Amino acid sequence: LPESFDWREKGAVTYVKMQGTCGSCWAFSTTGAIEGANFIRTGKLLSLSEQQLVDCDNMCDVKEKDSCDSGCEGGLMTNAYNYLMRAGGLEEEKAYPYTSKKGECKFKEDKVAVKVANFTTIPLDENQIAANLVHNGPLAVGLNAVFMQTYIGGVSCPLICSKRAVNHGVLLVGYGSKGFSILRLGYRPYWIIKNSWGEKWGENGYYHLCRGHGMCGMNTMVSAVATATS
Amino acid sequence: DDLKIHQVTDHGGNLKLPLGTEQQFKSFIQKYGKEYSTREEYVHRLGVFGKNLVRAAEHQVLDPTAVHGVTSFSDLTEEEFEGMFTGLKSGGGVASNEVSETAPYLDVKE
Repeated sequence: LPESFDWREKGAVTYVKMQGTCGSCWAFSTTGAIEGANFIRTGKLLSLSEQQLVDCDNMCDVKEKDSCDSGCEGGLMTNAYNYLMRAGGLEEEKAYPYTSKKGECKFKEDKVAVKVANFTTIPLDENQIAANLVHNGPLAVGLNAVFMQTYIGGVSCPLICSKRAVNHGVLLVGYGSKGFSILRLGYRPYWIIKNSWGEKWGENGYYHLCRGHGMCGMNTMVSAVATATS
Repeated sequence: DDLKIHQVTDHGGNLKLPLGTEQQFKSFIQKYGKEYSTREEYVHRLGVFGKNLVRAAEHQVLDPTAVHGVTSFSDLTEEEFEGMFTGLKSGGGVASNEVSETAPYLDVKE
């Protein structure tokens, strides 16, 4: 594994998006992973539609039957992959633009830009997460966002952050090796995480989170996706 | 005890905030283009903002390598913030996955 790695430098990551006052982080995390996987397969970076997921996806989790995708009320990335495999694929952002509220489903199969072939969840081990990131592209991740409400910049490495209260879907796009941590005595590795709260939030829309501690539960809900020819 | 003097303001009017909080709140409103429709709403959000200043300071202590402070979410309670800007449901983790196999272990030596 390289010491540091960043999919943004390779052109696999779209601009930082803005979910607005809508609990649709799961949709942005899903589209981010698919945008990256599609770039790796085709060499083309397409911005894909979150609104299609917000409007049309009502898929439920296999085990937790009440964990269903529900527009601005929340959802799960793994549910969304299942929905996309059944629906036939995802439209482009420009074909089905984001409105930050749930509306009538306007999905048209003839407008599908990217199809989902398969997806997988990634083991808890953060070295495995790094290896899968490098091999498969940006990964959809869930984490506890409690420190993100007041985050302005730097490497977030909180002494206490519950691993259980995972409530926010984001996109893992890379990792760095030299984020300075006073309390952890020296330079520590960190994850580079794309958020969906606009460019003005955090590090130009990104969150830098300590690597190697399962920080804020970031290792508990990680998934990779593979795309197919549309 | 003076019967001629009656309380005419609610508890919001007695909000006790550290010196300079309202000035910071006004800067926050200007920076992020916030608008509050009523005086009551303004006072309520000022109180939330004050609490979030304390919370940001706590986060700074707990998370010293990051910078914590006033963000566009500083007028929201933790519950409001979570309801409006997060949205990940439970499930979907490694343990609950039955739809696809968990990725095989990759060699990460050296």
